[in-house]
Amino acid sequence: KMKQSSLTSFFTKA
Amino acid sequence: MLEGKFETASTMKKVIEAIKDSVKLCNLNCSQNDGITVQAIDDSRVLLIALKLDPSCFQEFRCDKDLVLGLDLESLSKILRQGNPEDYLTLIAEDSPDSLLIVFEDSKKDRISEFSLKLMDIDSDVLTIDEMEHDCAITLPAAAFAKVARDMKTLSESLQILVTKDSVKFKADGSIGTGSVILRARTNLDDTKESILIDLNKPVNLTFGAKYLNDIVKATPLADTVTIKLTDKAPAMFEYKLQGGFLRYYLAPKFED
Repeated sequence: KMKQSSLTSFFTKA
Repeated sequence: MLEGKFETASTMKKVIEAIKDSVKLCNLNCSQNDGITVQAIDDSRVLLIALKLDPSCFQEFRCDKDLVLGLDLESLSKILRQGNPEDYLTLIAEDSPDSLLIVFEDSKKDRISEFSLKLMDIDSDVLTIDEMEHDCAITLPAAAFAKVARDMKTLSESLQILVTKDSVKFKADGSIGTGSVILRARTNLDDTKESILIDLNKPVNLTFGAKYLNDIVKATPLADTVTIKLTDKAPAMFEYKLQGGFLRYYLAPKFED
């Protein structure tokens, strides 16, 4: 089963 | 004051059609040096859109003061559909605007259409995206990528992309069965936009949501080719180059739970 990751776990808030 | 005149309305029409299904609201950042830029993230925080329209994208461009124009893209799309693709399109805003003026001109028919779009205050997070190291970069005809993304979505909600030095393989595994498409690297010297170029540092095997890939390929009318940069366990970047700018999508991958 694949789980969708989120962009916020890779990129930091500016 | 902002005044940006496009030689044809088609670029802006295609850009908005390419992003309006992913994000509803976005801020247009306008400045003399950078032209118009947008960063917008979809509600699920899986897909990020980065648009850059340099001043060179415009026939005429001036922006005396940096401006942020908050727009409802569905509303903007309604207005942009009123103009023909070959019309001149001018975007005009005052220094502290509460509306954006959109003007279409057909010089041959002496027709001028003017619309005013109400602006909104949009509070949105901005993410810092550093220039990424990537394991591989693929450039392929945008239409070929769109066909794979659309076709494979009918089989599965996930699409696996596997890249080796001489091919890209797309794999879908769904309830009715499985499917795969292999595109081999090739150089077409007569028609370079038909080439499939693979620049590989490391083989890649990543899985993405088919729904998001189908949102991305809505940018297909903007460019002949798309460049995809992939890195193990990191978001992928899909770039459609514009004359003097780009439309990029960053998509977070799926992982084995």
